[in-house]
Amino acid sequence: MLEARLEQAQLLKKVVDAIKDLVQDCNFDCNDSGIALQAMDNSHVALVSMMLKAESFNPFRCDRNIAIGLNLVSLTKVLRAAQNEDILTLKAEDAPDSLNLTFESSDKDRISEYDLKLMDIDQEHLGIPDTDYSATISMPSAEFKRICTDLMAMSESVTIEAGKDGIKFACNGDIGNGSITLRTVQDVENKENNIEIALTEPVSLTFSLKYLVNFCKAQNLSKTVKLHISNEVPLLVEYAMEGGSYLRFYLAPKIGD
Amino acid sequence: QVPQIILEQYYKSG
Repeated sequence: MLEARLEQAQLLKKVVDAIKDLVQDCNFDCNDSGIALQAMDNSHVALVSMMLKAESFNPFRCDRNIAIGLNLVSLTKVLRAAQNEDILTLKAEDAPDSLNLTFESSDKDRISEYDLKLMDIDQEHLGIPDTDYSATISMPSAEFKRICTDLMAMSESVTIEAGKDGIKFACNGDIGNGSITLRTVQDVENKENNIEIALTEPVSLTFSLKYLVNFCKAQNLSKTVKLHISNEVPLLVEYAMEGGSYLRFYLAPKIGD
Repeated sequence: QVPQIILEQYYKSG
């Protein structure tokens, strides 16, 4: 059986909030290393890969592989009843037809308990190989969100160009064009403000801004975001959380002429 | 308008 206790419900609330507009029905695949999810959006252009490591829970118990088939709209309805600071416990049997959730207020004067019906989801799984990306950019997640939102006002796609001079986000729209270039920033006092660019070769790829803006809903999970880019493969946008947990988004590029 | 590639063109199913 699964028993997983989160010190603060907000972790799960934020994760589900960040992905629920991209994927609806998906399996939480549980085993002794944690809770994983991989799901593509309907158009097969974007993919969500979540890993909540056992270390992010206290305690975490799961002695065999359990697939928890969830509708994220339904899960959101239940999670809305949890306060951010509540202690959240997930429980499920080995072959579950429901997921038990309890929310306990931190001063323990209120315990809410919900059982959510599960679904049988036959999910398509993609094998994503470990990749050495040509460019890895680490930046404040708020900055990435601002760039995507600003450019989306002008165009539906953005070209991300990483070179030795920095990283450039450029768009071309009906009303004109625009670009934002970022250079390396080293803020010793506040490392969250750093912009780091690791480059093995220059890259330039075009992506749909609609999806990137959607990924930015994960901004609350982490103060920094990492973009991994190579000319030959989809973009990887990664939000790292405590305990080695992460939320990753993969986005297939658009191909120019 | 530039064509949108899908993920299966890069990653295998299964």
